[in-house]
Amino acid sequence: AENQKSLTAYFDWY
Amino acid sequence: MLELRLVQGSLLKKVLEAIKDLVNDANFDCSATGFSLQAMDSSHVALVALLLRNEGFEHYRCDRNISMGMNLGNMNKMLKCAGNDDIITLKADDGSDTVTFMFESPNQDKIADFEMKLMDIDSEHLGIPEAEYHAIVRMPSAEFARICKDLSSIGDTVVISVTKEGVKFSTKGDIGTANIVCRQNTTVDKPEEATVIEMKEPVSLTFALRYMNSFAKATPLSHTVTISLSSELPVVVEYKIEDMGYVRFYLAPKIEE
Repeated sequence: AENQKSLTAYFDWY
Repeated sequence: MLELRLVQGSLLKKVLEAIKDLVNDANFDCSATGFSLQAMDSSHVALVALLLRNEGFEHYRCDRNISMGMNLGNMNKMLKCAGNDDIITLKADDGSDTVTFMFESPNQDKIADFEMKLMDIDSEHLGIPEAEYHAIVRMPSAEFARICKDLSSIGDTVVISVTKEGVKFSTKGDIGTANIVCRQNTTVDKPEEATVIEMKEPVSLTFALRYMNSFAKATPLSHTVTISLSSELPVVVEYKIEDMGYVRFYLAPKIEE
């Protein structure tokens, strides 16, 4: 759904 | 050389049951301190983090850090062949492309080994910083599972709101609405039956119930669940594994409409 945020909006890849 | 002997083999069976539907393939990372996993679901909305500390194993040998890529569905098929009372040992040789699961019956009259092929998985990890949460709710895990199941028959999302009145789980759907409020309750016979709410400030967030129901598959691992909420962060739903570690699920919220 469009209103679902992604975890990658909060946490950074490493 | 890797050799991990877990007397309470049912723990590993329960861990797989808890995570196999959320994540298809994952790297299990083994180091001197423990056996761990971090993996996201394919849509990057939810993440599972598992830790089983070395001291929880009867025998723990890990000569060098290794990462073993496994298909969790296949791993679950193998672990289902272990009895609930069996001792489970994981073995892998350096550089091997297989892992062996050894199952021993409690009285040692049956010993089975299952060898599973490992797979190469791109190892991508998310850095999850330590955070202060606005509210932390600890409640019986079975109660949380029941609430998520009940609400999902009414709606697709749950609004979790923590105020000084308690924690409220709300949903709405085509047939109507539902609100379930759990108040702090520490006057219970057993500590695991308590609902404890630590609130620094009120918080209200919306989540997809589909994921919450998936997380609740970890209920057999722990009598209690801890839900940590902050308006700027994904929720953390944690099931502690006694004397060993935890399974934590992180879920990104939905944006309020």
